[in-house]
Amino acid sequence: VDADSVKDEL
Amino acid sequence: MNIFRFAGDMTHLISILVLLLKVYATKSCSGISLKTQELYGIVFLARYLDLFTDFISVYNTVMKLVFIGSSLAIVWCMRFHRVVKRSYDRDVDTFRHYFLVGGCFLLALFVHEKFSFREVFWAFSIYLEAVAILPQLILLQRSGNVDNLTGQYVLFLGAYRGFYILNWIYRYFTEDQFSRWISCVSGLVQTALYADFFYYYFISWKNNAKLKLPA
Repeated sequence: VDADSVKDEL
Repeated sequence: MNIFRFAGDMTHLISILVLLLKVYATKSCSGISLKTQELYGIVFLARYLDLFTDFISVYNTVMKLVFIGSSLAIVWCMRFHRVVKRSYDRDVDTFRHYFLVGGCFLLALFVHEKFSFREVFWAFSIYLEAVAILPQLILLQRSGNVDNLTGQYVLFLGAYRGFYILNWIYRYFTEDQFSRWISCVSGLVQTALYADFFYYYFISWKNNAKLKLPA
């Protein structure tokens, strides 16, 4: 997974 | 989204509502650490840089706006509201929190998932959130007795990251490529910092006594 993964958590 | 994370977000929201209630209802911020509130403002501004670039869901965007807005509103109140600021006692809120900001930023420069602007600021916000409660806990120990709303604020604030730990465990077992070790380690440290507060809160609740932290 690309480390710039979208942070879906708050 | 899983039930643990939703419970965590709601607990976090409740902690903010309790704090806003205390400040607006009593027009007083006695027992509240301005430094912890400033650290939370930095945490949310550093973490939600993608607020306008990545749209995940209405829920996600609304909650981010609530967290940023409420933390800045509390800081504004404690600094500039003519009635509230009078009850801020800077003689007990003496934690040198800028060291926490510097230390966490340095750590984020060395320990991150990827060396990019957003990832470094994200890791910085995770580390800073883990220690942001320290000025508040030190202030409560110094001021001895804790009023109910302040105690509940800290209780919910500590509990929310505990729910997130359950969320990470759940996601680890249900999603194959889930790896959030930065969040997990910081979340464990963050929740551990509340351990003694939880203990004294439970004791005071059991004895139906006023919450008192040993100095």
